[in-house]
Amino acid sequence: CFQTLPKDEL
Amino acid sequence: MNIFRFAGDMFHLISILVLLLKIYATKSCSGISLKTQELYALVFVTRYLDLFTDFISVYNTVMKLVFIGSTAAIVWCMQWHPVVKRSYDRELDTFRHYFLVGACFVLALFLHENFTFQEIFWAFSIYLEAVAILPQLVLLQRSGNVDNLTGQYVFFLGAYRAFYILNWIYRYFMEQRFSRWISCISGLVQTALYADFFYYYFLSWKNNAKLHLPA
Repeated sequence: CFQTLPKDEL
Repeated sequence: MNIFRFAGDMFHLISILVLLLKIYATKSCSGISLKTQELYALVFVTRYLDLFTDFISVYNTVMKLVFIGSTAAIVWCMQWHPVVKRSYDRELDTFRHYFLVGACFVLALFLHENFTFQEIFWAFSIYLEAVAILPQLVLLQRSGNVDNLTGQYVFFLGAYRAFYILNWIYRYFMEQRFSRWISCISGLVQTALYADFFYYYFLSWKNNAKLHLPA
């Protein structure tokens, strides 16, 4: 299953 | 990093630079909601709690510092700068933004990913950012005609989150990863709040007329 995005966004 | 996210970050930066330009060049903050600026300062402080603990990239750290620093400077200017503060529309900027802070915090206590200090404040900052523009939109409707720089400020601020939604779609297909539903839903709500502004902004641009939001 898809992972959630890492917290690399502003 | 992808073009949508980079464009989104640049639109966000441009919106803040346009606001700084307006205040610095005209020595006036008429038409600007101090409450929206305070909400944004709170959004950045609560979202970037990991500023000194998690290093992601120089770009990430620099942009976080620029966002926090510039918004704090704008809030300071509108409250304490001897010339600028006189042009603040205190009697028009009456949105009860403390309710927004309270409601978002309660929501973050119930809807978050992990029940940790950082995660709850992160969710709080995402919810708060979605509604932070409300005092500014209400002020624009009350103050009738909108000067160009203020209109551009709101336009770029709306465009930034719209491009972040494109960025989440892009990353979904290219990285097989989906955005956190908290960010996704809040981002959609946030962009939807700008919808009517974008409509009147487009009309004013098409008719080459002054931007005017109906009361």
